Amino acid sequence: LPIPHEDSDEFTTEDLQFAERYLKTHYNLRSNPAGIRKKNANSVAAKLREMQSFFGLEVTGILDEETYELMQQPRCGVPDVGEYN
Amino acid sequence: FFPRKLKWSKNNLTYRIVNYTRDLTRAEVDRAFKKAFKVWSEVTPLNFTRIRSGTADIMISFGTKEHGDFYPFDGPSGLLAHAFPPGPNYGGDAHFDDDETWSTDSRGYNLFLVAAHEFGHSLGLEHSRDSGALMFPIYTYTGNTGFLLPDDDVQGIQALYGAGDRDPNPEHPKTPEKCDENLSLDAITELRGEMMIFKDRFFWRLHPQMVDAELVLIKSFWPELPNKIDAAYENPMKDHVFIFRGRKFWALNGYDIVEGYPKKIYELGFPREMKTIDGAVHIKDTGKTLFFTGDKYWSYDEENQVMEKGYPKLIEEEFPGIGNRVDAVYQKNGYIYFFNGPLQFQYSIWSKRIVRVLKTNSMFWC
Repeated sequence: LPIPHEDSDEFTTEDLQFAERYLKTHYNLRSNPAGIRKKNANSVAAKLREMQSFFGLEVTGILDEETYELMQQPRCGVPDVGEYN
Repeated sequence: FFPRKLKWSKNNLTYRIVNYTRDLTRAEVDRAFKKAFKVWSEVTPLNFTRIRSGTADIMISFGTKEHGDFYPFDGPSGLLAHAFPPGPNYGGDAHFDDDETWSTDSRGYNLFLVAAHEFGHSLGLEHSRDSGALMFPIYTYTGNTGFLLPDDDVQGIQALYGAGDRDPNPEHPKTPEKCDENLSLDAITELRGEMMIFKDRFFWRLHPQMVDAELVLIKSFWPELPNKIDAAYENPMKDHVFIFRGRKFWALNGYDIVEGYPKKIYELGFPREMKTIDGAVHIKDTGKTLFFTGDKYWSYDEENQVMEKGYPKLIEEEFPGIGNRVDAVYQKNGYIYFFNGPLQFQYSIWSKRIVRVLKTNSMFWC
């Protein structure tokens, strides 16, 4: 999983999958098409930064306890306007 | 706003409730949606009319998992609802996850509050980063009666449609800014090592190991407590926090309100005609709690649960220099901190004098 956390022992595989799903749903995170990978680009980190900045969390681009906790809170999932158009 | 500031080009909009949840009666669902539209029509020239057949601008439905729009819901909690921005077809439509438990109070997810948020999207508002705004994306219970649309949402919707001429409550609550030069406080207490600093509908949590204060709605912790509380203090021996508003006071044990509360302040020994308490502080060394009201203060013996004789006394007499009223007060490390408007006075219990005058917002390292 492309979660850029060097020391991710605190999160299980399910946690990481949950975080990725969250970013796909709310931050338009796109899956990399099979076989194609952009060099030096980590879209998960970018989306995490976007989310952390929106919620006023410390912007690290890394999944930490506080970010994960916020992801678990009940929320609205307004459909992505770009995709809708 | 959504990209290109999507909005409706007309002010008269229709809505249709396509189906219902089984968690509530049909009348309760109808009322929740009607009230949610009213939130927006009161501050804009928009009018909403319900239709019962055909295609409305805003089609409202309950569904679970994949429900026809390729934005599936996810079972209980997580995603609660979503709505499309203004436009044809799906545009404006609002969908509610029927795997949630919907309620008209705080027991489940409050349908009115979620609907009011979703209809904000239906009208063209994106999510707000103001945690006090209705359009903040995280669900927070804000009480069941007297909902007032926060200022941030009013600014947003009026930027799209202009102001209406029938706003019955023109005072829209603003989210307090901790570094506001003129910040004044309602109450302060400790709770199990954290500081809780109350202001309007909110309190800030300040933990010794946290670098920044967290702003939380009072209702999201204690749905039954009122907003704008007058005073608060912790009795660590009982592990209770006492909250005062008007003539009533509540005892809290963590998230729970202790059975038998609220009580009336005269039960503590105050005169029956007393209307409010401005500030309260528990002094651990003496086991006494000081209550400040107007220009006087009282001392309460927690062990014997009686008001001490010889009180009230004038604040000016015992604590000269702090002014003749107190907004909020707390004690730490041998000092009492008195808050009066944008100033706080650090008073040494040992030397019985003010040792420092600080700005109120210095609580937050501003």
